[in-house]
Amino acid sequence: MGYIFSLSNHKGGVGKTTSTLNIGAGLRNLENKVLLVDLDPQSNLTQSMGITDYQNSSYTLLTKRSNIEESIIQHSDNLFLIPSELNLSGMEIEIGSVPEKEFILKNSLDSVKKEFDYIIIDCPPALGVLTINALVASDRIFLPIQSEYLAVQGMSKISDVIEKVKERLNPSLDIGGVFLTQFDQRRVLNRSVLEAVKGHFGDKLFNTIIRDNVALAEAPVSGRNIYEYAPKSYGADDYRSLCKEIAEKYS
Amino acid sequence: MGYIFSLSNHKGGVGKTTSTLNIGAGLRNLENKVLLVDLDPQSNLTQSMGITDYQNSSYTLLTKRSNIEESIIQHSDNLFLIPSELNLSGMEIEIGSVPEKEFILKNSLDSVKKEFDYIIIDCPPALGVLTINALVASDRIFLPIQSEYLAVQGMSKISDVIEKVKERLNPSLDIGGVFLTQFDQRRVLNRSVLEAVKGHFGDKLFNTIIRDNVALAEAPVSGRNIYEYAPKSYGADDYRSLCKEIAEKYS
Ligand SMILES: Nc1ncnc2c1ncn2[C@@H]1O[C@H](COP(=O)(O)OP(=O)(O)OP(=O)(O)O)[C@@H](O)[C@H]1O
Ligand SMILES: Nc1ncnc2c1ncn2[C@@H]1O[C@H](COP(=O)(O)OP(=O)(O)OP(=O)(O)O)[C@@H](O)[C@H]1O
Ligand SMILES: [Mg+2]
Ligand SMILES: [Mg+2]
Repeated sequence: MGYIFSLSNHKGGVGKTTSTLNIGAGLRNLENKVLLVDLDPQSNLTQSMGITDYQNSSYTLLTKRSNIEESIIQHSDNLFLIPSELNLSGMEIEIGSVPEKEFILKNSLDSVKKEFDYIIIDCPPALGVLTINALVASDRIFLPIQSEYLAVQGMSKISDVIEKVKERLNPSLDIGGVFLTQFDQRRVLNRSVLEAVKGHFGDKLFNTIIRDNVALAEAPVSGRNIYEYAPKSYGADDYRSLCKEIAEKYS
Repeated sequence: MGYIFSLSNHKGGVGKTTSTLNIGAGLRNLENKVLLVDLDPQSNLTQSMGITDYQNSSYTLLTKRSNIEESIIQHSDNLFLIPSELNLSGMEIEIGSVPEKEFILKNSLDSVKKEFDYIIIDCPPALGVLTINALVASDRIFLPIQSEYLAVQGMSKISDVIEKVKERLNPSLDIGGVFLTQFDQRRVLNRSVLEAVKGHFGDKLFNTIIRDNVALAEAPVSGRNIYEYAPKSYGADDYRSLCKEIAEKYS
């Protein structure tokens, strides 16, 4: 009850937003109450959920222009969102000298943690103050890893950052799991990445692999998650199976 | 003579690094002297060029621990690199209060601009102080756009940021061109994105489209550019054709 997860990886385009949405909606479909948090100035999660009209956001929340209740909007049955806005990209400078700047998000989310079964944060592709806020607020970090060479290079850097946050800011943080995304069995490159990731993360690697599936890239156009847009697709099957693994491990 | 370009797009995974390397090497192959600058803490460009052993970097340059001559290393004939390191990810805070922080890179690169035909900067997936430094230092910004819905959403935001930098910091900055990456003719989604991008950028859109080609993702494993790794591939053809268009427009 009441877990806070972050989907984070400073490599860009690896499936953080796609996973936040489809793990969030998938866990909601397993009879859970879920809050998603869009912490990326690009607002891709907010766009993918088809949400365009809102007053407050993660930006107003972090700069204390709104409280947590005012910042949450209901998307659908048992699925809620704190949307984002482009102003977030100025956060580094705006809160750079605020004392305890790393704890601002944690302090806000802790007050509503008991009301949700899962709170899931979509992080930007960076290791700045927004991602640090997400890691400090989280119980577990989930790492989507694109099945490509450049995406694998950053693995050890992420592990270093997690260790540092764990030592100094959030002792209970741990890697909740790692999973491969955009996997295409026909590509030799993808298969060799799987071996490298197994070697680096061992039993943290989920059994489920998210295959490359164009339906996952099409679904956001109409603001729907994969289960609504293409319920029989590989994408829907893979994310359902990943949600089952997560729910078994964290319920 | 002596153009400075930035490959920038705050959307992650759209092909900024892949393009910086293969446009840089492609222009070098057309008898130009080229300097590449890795401004991304992930150091993907540095890794893609197979460079592992270096003293200085764009981080030491921006924090004035090294001068420009000490920060440049020669990769191969007429191709040079300023590598990057993870410490770059702390730049927002480290130079956040330095006066004229947006001009640090420009002041360094201007002193060597005449020695190169092209200087090309690989930007991180963000709109922070590193990308602003790159845009202030540049004559032209080149936008790789992944042929997917989420990547297209950010187009108007990028145009806004460019306008702001042009008004306040660098009046000569302009969009040098826009090109589609990872394009797969079979996907309806990719074809509809092409229409949207044409509508938004008009004649700034290059004729060349970079097709989805696994050789482009494999080449970095061995630290080679696409012309060395798979000279007859779609990827090599497409980037050669893009380089021709760029060289005709800016020579
Ligand atoms: N398994 C998949 N198969 C096919 N396309 C996918 C898959 N997962 C994600 N995509 C698409 O790939 C692109 C990148 O995914 P997404 O935007 O979720 O990554 P991200 O890590 O959130 O990116 P950023 O670093 O910009 O935040 C998107 O266009 C998305 O629709
Ligand atoms: N045309 C292409 N066809 C196939 N794969 C590609 C193509 N262009 C890039 N890639 C691969 O897609 C991934 C993303 O590309 P790249 O890392 O160059 O993007 P980026 O915009 O620099 O990412 P980031 O936002 O993390 O800096 C890489 O694994 C790269 O090898
Ligand atoms: Mg995202
Ligand atoms: Mg890159």
